[in-house]
Amino acid sequence: EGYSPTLKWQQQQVASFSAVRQSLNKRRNHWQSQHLDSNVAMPTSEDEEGWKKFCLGERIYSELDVVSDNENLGIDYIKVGFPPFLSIVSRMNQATVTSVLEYLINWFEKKNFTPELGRWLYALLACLEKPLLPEAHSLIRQLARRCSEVRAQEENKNEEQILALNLIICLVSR
Amino acid sequence: QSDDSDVWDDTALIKAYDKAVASFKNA
Repeated sequence: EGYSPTLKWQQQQVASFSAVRQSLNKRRNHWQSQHLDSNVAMPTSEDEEGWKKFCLGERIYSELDVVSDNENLGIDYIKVGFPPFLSIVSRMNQATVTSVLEYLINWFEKKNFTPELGRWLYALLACLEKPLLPEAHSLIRQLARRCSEVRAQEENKNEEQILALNLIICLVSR
Repeated sequence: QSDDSDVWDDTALIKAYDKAVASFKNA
C-alpha cells in the first residue's frame, strides 16, 4: 500500500520503454561506429569484477566514502563509473549484455541499490533483444524479485529508490 | 511520430531512465 504505481503509470512506462528499445535498434549501427574516448577500456565479456568496476566505479565497488574532489573539474569515470552511453552499450553483443546483466544482478543480490546501478540495469534491459533466451528470462525475473525484496525492506520510503525499483519491476513484469 | 534525433545523443538511455523515474512523482 502506497508503494505501488498506478496501472496508468505502468502502461505509460511500458509504452515509453518500447519506444526507447525501437530507437536504440535503429541507431545501434551508428553508435557502434562512433569513436570511443581513449579512457574507455571496456572489459572482456568474462571479466565480472572488471565490469562491476566499469559500471559502478571504483568508489562504489571498493565501498570507499565519496570525497569531494574540488580541484578536479572533470568527471573521473574510473572513480564514478562509466554511465551506459550509447557508444558503449551499442558495442556490446547479446552475450555480453546478458553477462553484464548477470554480473550486476549478482552485485545487487548482496549490495544496496544505487542510481548508477539503476541506470545500467535499465540500459541493459533496453539492449536485450527478443525473443528472450531462457537464461535472460530467468535473470530478469531474479532481478524483479530482488527489487521487490529491497522495496519491501524499505521502511523510510527513500522515495527516489522506491521509484527506481518500481520502474524495473514494472518493465520486467510487463 | 516526431523525429527524436535531437534527443538521441550519446546520453539518450540515461535521460530516458531519469525521465521515467521522475515521472512517477506526477503519476
